[in-house]
Amino acid sequence: CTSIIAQDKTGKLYHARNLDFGLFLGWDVQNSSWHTTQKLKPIMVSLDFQKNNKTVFKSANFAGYVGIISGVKPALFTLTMNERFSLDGGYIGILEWLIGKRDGWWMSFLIRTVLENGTSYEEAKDKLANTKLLAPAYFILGGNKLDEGCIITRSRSAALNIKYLDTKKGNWFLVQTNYDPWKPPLIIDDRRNPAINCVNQTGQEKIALSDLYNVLSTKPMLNKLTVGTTLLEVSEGHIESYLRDCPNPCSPW
Amino acid sequence: VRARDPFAEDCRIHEYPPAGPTYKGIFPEYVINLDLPPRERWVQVVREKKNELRIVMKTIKDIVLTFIPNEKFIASMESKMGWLCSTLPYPFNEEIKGIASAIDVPLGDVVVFNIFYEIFTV
Repeated sequence: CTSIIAQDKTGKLYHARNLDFGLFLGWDVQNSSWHTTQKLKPIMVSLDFQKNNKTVFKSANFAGYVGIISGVKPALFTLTMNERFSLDGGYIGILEWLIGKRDGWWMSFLIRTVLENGTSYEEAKDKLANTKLLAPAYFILGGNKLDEGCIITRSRSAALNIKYLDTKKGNWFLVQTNYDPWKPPLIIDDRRNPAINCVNQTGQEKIALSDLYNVLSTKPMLNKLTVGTTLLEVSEGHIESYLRDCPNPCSPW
Repeated sequence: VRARDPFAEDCRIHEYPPAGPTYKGIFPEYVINLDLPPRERWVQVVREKKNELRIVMKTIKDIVLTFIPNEKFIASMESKMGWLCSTLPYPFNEEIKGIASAIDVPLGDVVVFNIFYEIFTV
């Protein structure tokens, strides 16, 4: 996955993500595509969670997947999750759960709870950083005020690092793929530097959701694993999601 | 980056509004009514996506079968996953039961579908 948060010159925050899924889960030789990735596309949905006929939050989801991986709480925050691979992975969390050690949260259930009950960016950040999880993850959280944006790198037990937007230091955007922000990405899977390059080329003066869509349409951010692109804007509680395809030649990841 | 990555390209600048060969449509929109009992919340969405969801769940099962080619093991896992649902927190457990019932698939299949992030993070 590739997630980006960017802040324009007026302080308005934009958030976008490519959802990539299906690596090594079967390659379709005839169609040059990942089997699972193709099967997931028809079940993608945009959901408006309502109480008393009013929107509580919106998400881009798999139909029938009750947790959340991308969502917006209008006027408060936007949130996406990128997969973090680790040997201390979710299978250990599941084994612990099965033997009765159930003090951790299932990742997507935590995100949904934060979106459903969260009352502020700070509260959401605190919950995402400090709640014990069954699996590691990257949480990309954007708020609705100047410099409210961060990448939370999570192990199962703790926040290993929180990287913030900081316009005074020139950090007006954040890019997160599937590697720890303080380490170089895998050389055969560098989507971070191309994404940074494209956001920089756009510039803070011009940046908007449409430009983030352009960045996420550029290979290798767009690749054979990309199921869809979601654009989020917090102040209006806006979400738009598109199914994607990556015609050949295209990176398998 | 382009020199290292044969698939990389120059930054695209005119892709929005979405069109062309990389665009395959919009996500259909649904309302999830949180005032409904959890078992009823997902009924409309999953019934409309019933066939596609069954294909995804079969795909996941086929992947597991590739690694562990034993139908008996899969059947045993399915029943254990059904039990796992009862340990999941409310309202997620109830919503998952409602989904399984609405599209008439084994509860274990819907549970696996809902926890695949935790399964695949290795």
